[in-house]
Amino acid sequence: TVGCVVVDSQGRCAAATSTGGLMNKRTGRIGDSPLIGAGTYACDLCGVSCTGEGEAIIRATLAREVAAVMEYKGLGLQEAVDFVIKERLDEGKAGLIAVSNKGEVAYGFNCVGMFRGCATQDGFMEVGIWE
Amino acid sequence: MVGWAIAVHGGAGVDPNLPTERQEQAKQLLARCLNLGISALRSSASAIDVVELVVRELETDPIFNSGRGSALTEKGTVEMEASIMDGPRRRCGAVSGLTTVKNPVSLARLVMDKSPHSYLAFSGAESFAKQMGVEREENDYFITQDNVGMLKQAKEANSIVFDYRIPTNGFESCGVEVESPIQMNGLPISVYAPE
Repeated sequence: TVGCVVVDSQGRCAAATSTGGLMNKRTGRIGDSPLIGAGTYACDLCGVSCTGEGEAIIRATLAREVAAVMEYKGLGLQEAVDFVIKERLDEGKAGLIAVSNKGEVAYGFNCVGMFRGCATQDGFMEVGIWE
Repeated sequence: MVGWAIAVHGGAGVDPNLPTERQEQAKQLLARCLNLGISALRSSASAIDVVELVVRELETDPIFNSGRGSALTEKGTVEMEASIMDGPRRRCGAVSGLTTVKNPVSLARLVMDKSPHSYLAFSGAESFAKQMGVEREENDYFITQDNVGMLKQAKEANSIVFDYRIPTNGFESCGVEVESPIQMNGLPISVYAPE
């Protein structure tokens, strides 16, 4: 699975995710990537794209959950990402990337590595795989 | 005005034994896609345009599991899915079961912009693609020899493999442990494989 999240200079957030799904999957099996609120979500607060064990991400409505705990619990972006990865996945293995309308960027995962990269306008840039 | 920010991912869960040159290839693609997004943002492109632009690039390169280089179904074919969402008015579009669309994320964008719907799937999504005139390919355009090899291994191991690469020398750590199967929906993953 691949994904991208962006907040632009006007504070508008967006997210997109795309995948071929599981190797050796049953034809017709749908994962989290096309399910708004599960694999992908964006609102005025944040944009989120998820990847990993689709069934666990769907059960957790993971992408929307990041926005919900920001909205209802008042968590910051990284706090919200850490909370949902830790508290909402049960035994599922997954990761996600997120941006906020304040120009923040965050990611989190609970398995061995995630191919990811992030950058901000003030010159920060990072590309990584492992913890 | 806020400072812009961008993040990309290429899948979670990585084999700790992934060869170094595969790691480098993956990081170079991530960096290239990040820079593509950064230059679009510097030209004041909107967030929704940038996420589509970057995911199209990731779909076109066969390194990760999307578009070209997608994981294969049990029948050795490709069925792709994608979604996109625009935060300000929570507009969204999603597609599933695509077999010919070169860039699924762009069809998802067209569902959002050019249809009254949020989600189209399988034959409906394919006929929408024809109607929209998006770029299409034969299904084997999306199939790589690497993935044909991985499907063979997955079948031999009688398992479904999650959204990450499996090592050529068998299943370790992130792949599905046949000995200690991963649970999916509360059942051992091996339950699904025979289906």
